[in-house]
Amino acid sequence: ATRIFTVANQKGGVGKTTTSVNIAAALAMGGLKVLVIDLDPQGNASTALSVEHHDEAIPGMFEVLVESRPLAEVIVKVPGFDGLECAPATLDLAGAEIQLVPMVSRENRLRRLLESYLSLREAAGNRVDYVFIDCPPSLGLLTLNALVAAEELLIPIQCEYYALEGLTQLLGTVRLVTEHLNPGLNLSTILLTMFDGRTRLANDVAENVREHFPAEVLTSAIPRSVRLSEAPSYGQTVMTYDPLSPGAVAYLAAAREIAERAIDI
Amino acid sequence: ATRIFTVANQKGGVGKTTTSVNIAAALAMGGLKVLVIDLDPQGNASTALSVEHHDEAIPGMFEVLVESRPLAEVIVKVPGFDGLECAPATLDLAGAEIQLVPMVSRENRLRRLLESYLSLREAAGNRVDYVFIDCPPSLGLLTLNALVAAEELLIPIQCEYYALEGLTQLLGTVRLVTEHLNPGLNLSTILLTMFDGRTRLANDVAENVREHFPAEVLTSAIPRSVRLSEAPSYGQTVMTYDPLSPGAVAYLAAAREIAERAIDI
Ligand SMILES: Nc1ncnc2c1ncn2[C@@H]1O[C@H](COP(=O)(O)OP(=O)(O)OP(=O)(O)O)[C@@H](O)[C@H]1O
Ligand SMILES: Nc1ncnc2c1ncn2[C@@H]1O[C@H](COP(=O)(O)OP(=O)(O)OP(=O)(O)O)[C@@H](O)[C@H]1O
Ligand SMILES: [Mg+2]
Ligand SMILES: [Mg+2]
Repeated sequence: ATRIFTVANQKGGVGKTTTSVNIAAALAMGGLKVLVIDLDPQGNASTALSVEHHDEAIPGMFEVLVESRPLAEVIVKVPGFDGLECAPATLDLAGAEIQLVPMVSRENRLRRLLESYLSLREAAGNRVDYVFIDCPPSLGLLTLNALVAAEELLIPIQCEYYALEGLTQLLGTVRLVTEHLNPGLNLSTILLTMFDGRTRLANDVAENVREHFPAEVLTSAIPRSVRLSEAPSYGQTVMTYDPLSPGAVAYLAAAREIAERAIDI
Repeated sequence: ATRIFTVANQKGGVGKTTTSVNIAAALAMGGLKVLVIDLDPQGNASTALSVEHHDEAIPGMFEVLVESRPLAEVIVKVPGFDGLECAPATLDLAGAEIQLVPMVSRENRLRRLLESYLSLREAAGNRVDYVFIDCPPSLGLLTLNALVAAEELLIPIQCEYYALEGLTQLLGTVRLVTEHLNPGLNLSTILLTMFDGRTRLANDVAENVREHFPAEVLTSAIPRSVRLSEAPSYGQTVMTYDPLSPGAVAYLAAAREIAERAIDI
């Protein structure tokens, strides 16, 4: 079955986008069929995957969520990969949340449209293996749609003090979602990001997370590495930009761990 | 007259909170009366200033915005400073945006309540010199309320590639606000944050920003410095945690530049 991940954390700048695009790229390089859905109006994931999203005429996730346009009509292939594709976020997505507020079943819109796309692909004998939904830094209706559409939640946690503070709020929202909207959602994966082993703070945060979430946190932590932040300026993931860099090696190991942990569904 | 700054950028993790609390602390150490308003439901600014905000019973910015509670009833003194105070954000603030959507004049709620607080202080002969409103990483109704309440906008820009991408969207929102809601809003200050001079990327971004915004960008750029990220874990700003660290010295210089640039109102 297709594994559907939401990559969420309302704390800003913790590595949601960097994690979504690099894990997706690593799995695609391993021969798997992967879809990245960009739900952040900033469109950073679309940029990193070299998918055009600045032109207002391009249909993207706004049309999918607000106008129920089929996903198949907005998804594009990511250049340089066989099995990687992306549903881009255009700027108008910023206005989607206010438009969704009065709609019936507003939290389920993405789930229904994703299900019909995945069954389309399955029927065509070209099943999608992994979906990653990149969320904006908030717990509004865009992130709620992602939490309802997914079966697994991947939380990137930056090894900084503020990162821990937001976790209680995020887990509270997840509990509400599993109680009322999506009982099948499972916090399966936590990934430590921007880990700088030389600082006491990073080690303290990492130890704290490993203690509280021993089963969920991946063994592989992502080190702080400038090649990771340079890659998007070339419209690339670090996997193709500098495959031997510490960041690429760590994301490859994390992708392998995620694949090996596949829940027995 | 009181200078009212909104510290905003929808890109996450660029240093909005770190800038708000450290500039405020630096100005307060210089003898000025400063108020920090925490509009981010994560409450990171409240944490950095050691202001209690986890207890639901504590009134905070949710009560101010949604129930029109006077600011004077939620503002508390920041321990360790003479003239520094904070209006905390409690977790329920996360639900404020949806509550504000149907309200009349929903973007002006903070402005009216801030104006009445400032005139109260002025009448008592204890004028507030500076206000800093720390925003969440989004352009929703919380940030809109801040943009309407303020006269000056301070944009922290992280020296990373994605940081530039979001700027166009932010400036577009600012233009809408000045056209329809607050003609007096002025993008007066841009601060480069997490600047690591050893990387080409940081130098490229900084050069790009200085070229496009020569009048707004401060001469002082904030270096990446671990002491800055350690300070909040002690409930402190870096100004008191490690006043001689590169981060503290840079924020002190930035605060002085802001004070010296005071617009001739
Ligand atoms: N391990 C790393 N080492 C160095 N830089 C990193 C690393 N991971 C991410 N970055 C950089 O840090 C910044 C924040 O990362 P990213 O944009 O992926 O976070 P995010 O959680 O998606 O942010 P937002 O909350 O705005 O969506 C980016 O400029 C990115 O290039
Ligand atoms: N100059 C700096 N050097 C090192 N670390 C920094 C610096 N400035 C901020 N940080 C750290 O980087 C992280 C992001 O900063 P901060 O939380 O202030 O950004 P923000 O824009 O307020 O984030 P959000 O979008 O979630 O509100 C924090 O963990 C903070 O401690
Ligand atoms: Mg992102
Ligand atoms: Mg913040």
